[in-house]
Amino acid sequence: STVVLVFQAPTIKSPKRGDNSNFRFCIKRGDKIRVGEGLGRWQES
Amino acid sequence: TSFLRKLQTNPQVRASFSGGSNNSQGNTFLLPGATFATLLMLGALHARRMYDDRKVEEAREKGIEIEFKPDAKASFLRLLPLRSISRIWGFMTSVEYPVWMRPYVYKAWARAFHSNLEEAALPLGEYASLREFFVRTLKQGSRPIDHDPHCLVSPVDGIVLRVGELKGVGAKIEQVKGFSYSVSSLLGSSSFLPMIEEGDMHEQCGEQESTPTEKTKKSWWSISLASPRVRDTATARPVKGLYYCVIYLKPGNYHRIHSPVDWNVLVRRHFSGRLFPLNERATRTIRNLYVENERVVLEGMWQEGYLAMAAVGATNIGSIELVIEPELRTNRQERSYYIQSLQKKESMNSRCRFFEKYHVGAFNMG
Repeated sequence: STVVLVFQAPTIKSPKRGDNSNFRFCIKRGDKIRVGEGLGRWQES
Repeated sequence: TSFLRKLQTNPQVRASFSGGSNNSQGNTFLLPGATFATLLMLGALHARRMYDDRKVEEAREKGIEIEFKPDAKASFLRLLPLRSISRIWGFMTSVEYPVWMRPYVYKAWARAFHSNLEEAALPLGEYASLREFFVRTLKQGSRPIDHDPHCLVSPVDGIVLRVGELKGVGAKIEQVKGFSYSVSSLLGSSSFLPMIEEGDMHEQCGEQESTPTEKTKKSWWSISLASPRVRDTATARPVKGLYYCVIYLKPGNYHRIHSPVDWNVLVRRHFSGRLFPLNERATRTIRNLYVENERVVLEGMWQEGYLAMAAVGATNIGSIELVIEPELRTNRQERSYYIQSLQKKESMNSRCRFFEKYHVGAFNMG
């Protein structure tokens, strides 16, 4: 079985580039992950 | 008796009845010969599969990405009644074992699929059937939760297959190198996925609009070749900051699904489909694997916007259960596509709290 997660991540309003996402995944392909572990993080805008 | 005695003593008579000494020898070895040939064939197939898997593993270690390549086995799987097989498996695994037998069965399962039995919340003797054991809960504290308010956590145990940002026209997720599927086909064509029509995107980016001639060409192609459904997704792009993550659960993994954030589930969709295996080999040999398989999609909103979670069933694990909608049954005999608005149904608590004690759902056998 598989779970596919699709989500909108926080964006920063940047006057030069328009909306810019500051979300970063902290996992990569092939990693083993467990329930409750972080998938990705963002900084407070 | 005299006839049998004659047969034993007279080699000529014996030969005339058995059709010659060579045939007699052939009949004697016919059954063991067939068995041996079958075993040899199975052994050869298994050895070839092991060899292929090893080659794939070696290539991956070297950083070479395996490309999509359909094979005969994938075509053969399409002929098998995998939904019925899964239902039979579900029925067989829901049979209750005698208490003395339970630890042996579950330990054998754990050994075969590398499950950690120490994490199980209950003693092994308390799981009446393999089906019940499969969706076992965990001991408190066995999964430390990241409580960082600026972090999105994993809803399941498993292996990360794909992560990335949805970009470009059609918003596609790569199943494997050389084959991608669109997110709209996974979540449903009427999903709330935040997309921008390409025209709006151009206006947003301040790009120059295409010339009238180009516009005419585009409409000609789209009218000639594309269906309206394809055209809709093909002309839209996802908004900035839309991400995806694909996590594969092995048979030995913890099979409950939790809420990755605090969110409101607005719609639940159930897509009745096939039940192909979802292992690594299947992803690189079966086209549209996630789009064709039975699945339940939850769509909703969290503090940062859109959130959707698709639970895709696999062979023998096609029974997807939801806590917020206990009456939902998947992998039934009749096929259906069913949408349920969770907002309108007041009896349902559609608000899934971040990682609360209660899970959102589970994958079960059947």
